[in-house]
Amino acid sequence: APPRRSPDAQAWEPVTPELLRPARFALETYNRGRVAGARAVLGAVSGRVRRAGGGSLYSLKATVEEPPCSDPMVCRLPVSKKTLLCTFEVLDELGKHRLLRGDCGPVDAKITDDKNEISSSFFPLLNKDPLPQNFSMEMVSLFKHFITTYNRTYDSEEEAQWRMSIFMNNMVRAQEIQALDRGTAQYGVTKFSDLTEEEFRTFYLNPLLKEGPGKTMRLAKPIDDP
Amino acid sequence: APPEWDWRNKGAVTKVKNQGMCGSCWAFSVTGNVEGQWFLKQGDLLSLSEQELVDCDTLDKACMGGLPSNAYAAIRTLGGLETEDDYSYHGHLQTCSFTAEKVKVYINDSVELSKDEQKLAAWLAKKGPISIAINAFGMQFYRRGISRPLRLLCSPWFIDHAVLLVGYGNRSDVPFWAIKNSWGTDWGEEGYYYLHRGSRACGVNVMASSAVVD
Repeated sequence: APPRRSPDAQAWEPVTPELLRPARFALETYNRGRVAGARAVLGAVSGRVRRAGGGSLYSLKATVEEPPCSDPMVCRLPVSKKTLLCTFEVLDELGKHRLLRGDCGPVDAKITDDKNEISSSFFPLLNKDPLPQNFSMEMVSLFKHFITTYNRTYDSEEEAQWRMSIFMNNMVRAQEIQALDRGTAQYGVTKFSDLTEEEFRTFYLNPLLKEGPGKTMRLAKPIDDP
Repeated sequence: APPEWDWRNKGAVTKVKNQGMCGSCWAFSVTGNVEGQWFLKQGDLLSLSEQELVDCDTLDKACMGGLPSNAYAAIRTLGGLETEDDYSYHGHLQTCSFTAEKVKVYINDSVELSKDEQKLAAWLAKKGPISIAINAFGMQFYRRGISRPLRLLCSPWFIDHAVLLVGYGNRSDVPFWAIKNSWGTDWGEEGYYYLHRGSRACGVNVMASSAVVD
C-alpha cells in the first residue's frame, strides 16, 4: 500500500503571491536593524503551506542575497560569499504574521565545504529589538549553570563553543514556544538544551509513529454509564 | 468519567524510567500500559522489561522507533514480558536473550481506544493507564505546567513520541492529561508532562491503545 499521506501535507511549490507575502515578512525580520544599503534582498523562493482554523503556517526556502560588505565585525559572510540559503517558518493568524523559525547558511559548495562555517539560526526575538547589552553574558552564565546542573563535558573547546551557540539559539526558541503556548506551561532550560532539533529528533523521538497505527486492533468496548 | 483520576495514587504506575539516547519510547509506553493492566487484574505492580522489546520485537526497529500495536503483537508472540530486573535496560540494540521461563506477565489481546477524549477519560478511570502517541512539539524545552501549543504548530499528523496517560484533572480550571514520559525524572515535572485536555492537543487522542489481560 502507498504510504499514508497527511491531508495537510503539500509539495514544495515555486513562489506564488501567497508565498511572497510571508517571505517578504521573513526578510524584513531578517533585515531588522540594518541601515538602507546594508539590507539583504530576496532571491528565489519556494514553499508550502499548512492550514488549520483561522491560521496558515508557511514553510519557506529562499535564497537571500547579502550586499557586499567589507567590515568583518559586521558582515554575516566574508566578502566573496554573498548568497545564503534560508529556511523560514512564518505563521499567519488572521493576517498577522509571526516568524517562528529562521535558519540561514551559505549556499555555494565552496562555502559548504568550509567546516568552519555553519548554518546559523535567527529568531524574531533576537531581531525584534536591539539585544540587551548583557545578553551574551547572561547566556554564558546560563550555559555554565546548565553544564553544572546536567554534568556536561565536551571533548574540546570548539565543541563547547558550538554547544553554547546551540544553547543560545535554543533559549530564544524556547521563548518563542513560550510566547505561543496557550496553556500554563513554562519552557526553558532542560537537559536537552544543548542539542539541535535534528539531534533531539534523532536520539529521542520515534519517526515510525507518523506512518500510522500499524497492526489493526479491534476497537475497545466503550465504558458503560455507571 | 469522574472529574479527576490519577493512577499514580492507586499504585498502578512504576517509577519514571529513562530511555536514554534511543528512540524506544514505544517500548516504554507499552510496558507502562501492561504494568497497569497486570496490576489491575492481578494486584501486583511489576516493573517490566523494555529491553526485551528493543531486542526481540522484530516487527519494530529498536532505537530507530516502533509502534505500540506491533509491540503488543510481539509480546503475545514471545509469550510475555520479563521483569526489569531479569532483562534490564541498556538503551541500545542487543542480541535477543529472552527466556520463556523468566516471563512474569502475559497479555491476551490488545485494543484500540476511542478518539473522543471524554471517552478516553472514562476508559482510563475504569480500566487503567493508556498507551498513547503525541506530537512532541515543544517538549525539548518543557519544564512544568500545562502545555497547550497552537494546533498549527503541534499537528496531530506529525506524531513522533509514545507516552503513557496515567491520569487527568484540572489545575485552576485548566483541564489536563497527566502523562508519564520516559526521559528520566530530571525532565518536566519529575518526569511527567501535562498536556491540555479536551482540545485534542498535539494529537493526544489519535493513537490510544491498551493491552488486555484476562
